Amino acid sequence: TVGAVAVDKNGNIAAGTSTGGMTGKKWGRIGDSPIIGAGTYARNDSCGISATGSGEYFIRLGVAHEICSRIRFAFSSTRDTAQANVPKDKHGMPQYYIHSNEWALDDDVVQAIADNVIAELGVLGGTGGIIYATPWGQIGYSFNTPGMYRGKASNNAPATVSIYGDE
Amino acid sequence: QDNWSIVIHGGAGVLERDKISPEKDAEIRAALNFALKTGSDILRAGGTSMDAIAATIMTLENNENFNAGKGAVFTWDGKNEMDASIMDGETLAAGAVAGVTATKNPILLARKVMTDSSHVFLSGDGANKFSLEMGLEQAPPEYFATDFRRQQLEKMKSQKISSYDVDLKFG
Repeated sequence: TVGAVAVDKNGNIAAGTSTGGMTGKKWGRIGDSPIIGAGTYARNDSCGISATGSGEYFIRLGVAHEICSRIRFAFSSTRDTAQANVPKDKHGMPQYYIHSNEWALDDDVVQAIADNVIAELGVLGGTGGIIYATPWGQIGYSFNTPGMYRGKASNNAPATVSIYGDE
Repeated sequence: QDNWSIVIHGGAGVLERDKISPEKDAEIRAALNFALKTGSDILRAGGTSMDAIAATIMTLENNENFNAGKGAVFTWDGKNEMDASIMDGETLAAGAVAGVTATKNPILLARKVMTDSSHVFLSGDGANKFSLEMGLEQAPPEYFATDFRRQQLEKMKSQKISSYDVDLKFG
């Protein structure tokens, strides 16, 4: 499985996933990769996610949407206090996702949310991982396997790629 | 606002140093770097995140080291059936395909479902037909099939091991 999540200069998030599925699959088995909310999700006010791993578990937990929702909820207190000053988008909705440290969630909070959902996946017996990107510039990974092919880059950080869990 | 960012993956599993040769390690890192550069160049130039991830994922689909597009794993019946999805965080528009067999880059088909149909999710023969109608590049079965993936299927069948073992322990 492969995937990518990106945030462009306009603050728009996109996520995508592509896969051959599981070796030896029968009966037209489909995993989480093509299921919006399980293996892929993007929403400008929270995050973008692409997943890889044992699809049945990602589907049951709705991993991609779950992480985005938790991020959105975690941001709500900051949002509520700052709402009056947040610019509105064309729909009249607050543009929380505008790149601004003023309203950003801490890096640790975002990582903890991703790690908690993957930990929950592990409790159910699922293995794999996710990549995430937020409107506040955080990009990262969470996985419970020994390794994951992965990489990240941004306007203020050089490109890095990794394979093993200890990298 | 000049901020942009991109993050990618090429699958997860029991990826340990003693299981991957230095040559394969370097090959995979080069592929990941190329994918990142492809997306980064688009974003740096002011391109959209949709364009960036589609182009990035295409490079990974075209690389047989990864289980997507060329190099996809085999079904029990010895076929390559691929799935893909894409989502736009600005509009919540989304597109997905499952069990497609002839589109060279399934991520482009998922995007076409999103942009050129009134649906979100197409599967099987219907998705293949939609791909043809959209004029997407097609590829024959031998394009997707690789010896390494065929050996994985044969190992699974002959040793009566599970797909979990094949996919997570043997790549």
